[in-house]
Amino acid sequence: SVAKRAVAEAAQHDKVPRPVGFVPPPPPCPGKIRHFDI
Amino acid sequence: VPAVPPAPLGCDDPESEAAAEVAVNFINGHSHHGYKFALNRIEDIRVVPQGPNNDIIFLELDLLETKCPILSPTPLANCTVRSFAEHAVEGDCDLKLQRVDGTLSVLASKCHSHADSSEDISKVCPDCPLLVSLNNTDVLETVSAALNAYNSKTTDAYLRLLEIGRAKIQYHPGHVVVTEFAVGATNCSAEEAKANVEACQLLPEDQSNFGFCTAALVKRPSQDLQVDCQLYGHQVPAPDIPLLPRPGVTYAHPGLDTS
Repeated sequence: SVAKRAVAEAAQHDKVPRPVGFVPPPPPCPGKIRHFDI
Repeated sequence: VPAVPPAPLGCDDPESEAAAEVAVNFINGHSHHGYKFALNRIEDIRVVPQGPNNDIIFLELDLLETKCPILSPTPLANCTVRSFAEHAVEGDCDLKLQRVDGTLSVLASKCHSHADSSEDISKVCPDCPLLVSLNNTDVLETVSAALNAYNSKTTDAYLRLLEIGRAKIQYHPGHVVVTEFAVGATNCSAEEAKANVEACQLLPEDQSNFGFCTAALVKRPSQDLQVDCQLYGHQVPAPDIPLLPRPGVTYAHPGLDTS
């Protein structure tokens, strides 16, 4: 039988487990500051 | 299955750095006033494919003023960026480039430069002298006195003022005016100029010899004037860079808009 699961519950289960210590990549922009920020 | 669009370029990707380098060289190569600017940060980059090996690139750059006057032959890599405490000047530039078969060219640029706010400097360095308006009477008096003093002592060509680049005034301890200005050699010797200064004109393009002077006028506790000028020698202008306009005295106000 097909049971409709609550979205939240489904989302919870479908969320890809993040490896321990996962660091999201830095946003592509703005880039690094080469001298100083004013 | 439609091709997956390429991931957006990151601002620190090598391709972005290459585009920024072409952009900064274009800006410095086509500027006629003030100082050279160095890249401080790539704010944003957007690539719009036009077809095979043909992209339009929109670039947003943060630049910082260096200590090299725009006419100086010093390579940008050797130009020191003015520190925050020296009252930095920032440039914001938006550029449109094209990349065809990997070759980058600038199609359009628009820049605005502005000095950092005096409040920010004073917060960090209460005693640091601040930039003043370049038509401040103290500044004009200092530049005039300094150039006259230099021309009265030199055995070389008589120098004319091209533009005042920067000036700061310290009010305590003592009243000190420090200024930097660009000069050009004329067709007169300093001796000839004493007889008829009106006849002394800047050298023609094919012999032009520009230079740069720094001067400090101490008004209190006792009057003292120091001036130092360095001439660059004749430089052959790069073919694609428009020759300098023949300016009168101009002021490279930080707050310049250039397109």
